[in-house]
Amino acid sequence: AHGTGSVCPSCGGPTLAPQAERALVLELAKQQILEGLHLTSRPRITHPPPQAALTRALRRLQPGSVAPGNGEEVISFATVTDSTSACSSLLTFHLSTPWSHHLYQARLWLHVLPTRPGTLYLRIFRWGPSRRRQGSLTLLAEHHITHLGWHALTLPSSGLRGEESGVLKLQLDCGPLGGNGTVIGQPRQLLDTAGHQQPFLELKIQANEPGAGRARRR
Amino acid sequence: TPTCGPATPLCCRRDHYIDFRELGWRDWILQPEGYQLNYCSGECPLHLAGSPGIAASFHSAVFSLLKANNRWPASTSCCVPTARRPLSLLYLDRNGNVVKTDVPDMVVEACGCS
Repeated sequence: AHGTGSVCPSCGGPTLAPQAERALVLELAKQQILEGLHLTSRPRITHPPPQAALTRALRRLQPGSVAPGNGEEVISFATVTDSTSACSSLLTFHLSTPWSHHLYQARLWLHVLPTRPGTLYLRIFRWGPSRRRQGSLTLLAEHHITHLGWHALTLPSSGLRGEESGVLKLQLDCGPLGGNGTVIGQPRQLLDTAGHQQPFLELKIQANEPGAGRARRR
Repeated sequence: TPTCGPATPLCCRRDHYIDFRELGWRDWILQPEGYQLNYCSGECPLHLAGSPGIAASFHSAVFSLLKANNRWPASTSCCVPTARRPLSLLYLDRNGNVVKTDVPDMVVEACGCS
């Protein structure tokens, strides 16, 4: 308004020309959205997920609002590296927001291929945070897969915390469940990563610590 | 709050829909396709300034403070938002992750004179 020589229209001053007002409103909208999302500029998406994978992932999420208290839900698609020496896969996730400390729910969605008849025994490990020594693996969860296709596997949120680099690596090891409960796996591809069946991680993040607002008000 | 008509001089809510295509942002904001960015405009004559019930907004508090400190032109009152609601957004972040979040105070629902 200063630039055009008029005063703020909200304060009863002369109104802007329609073209100028429209430009101002669009600029305000941009600023409002970026500010609301705590971004300094719009993100440049260099590797957008395939449309079909995106649609499939969004359909699998629970509808409705996000968590109360400025929560966020994040879907992160995995980059999958199959191991040729064992029935295992390495999943790498690149996360942008400082999610780690406020994570309260995590689910890993996998599309499991038909490897062999019977129950499949799946173990999910996490590669240690980068500050620790290389090669440290922590067992996060164990699941029995009784049918093929999509599975939503719950991961302990406490086991995923502590990562500050934004890169999360999970290793999946699988094999048929033997009579004594031991894994007797043979080399076999576990995940279907072609045909837009890309695995993804569903994270629920609370922006504020529980009770933080109440403590501030007191 | 009255919605602004073509010749409404007094403080009112101007309804304005922003399509994210207009911003060139449809490639990273997945849902919704746009939102109702309403804003407040119009005159606030003296008898409407600081009317009960509309002085409770953050904006009103700021304007009152400015007036109290003589940093604001005398007898000027502004038409400001007095009620807002959040907007749910689904967008892609720079790593191609999908983020679903509620952004507070995005949609102006009511206006009033400070």
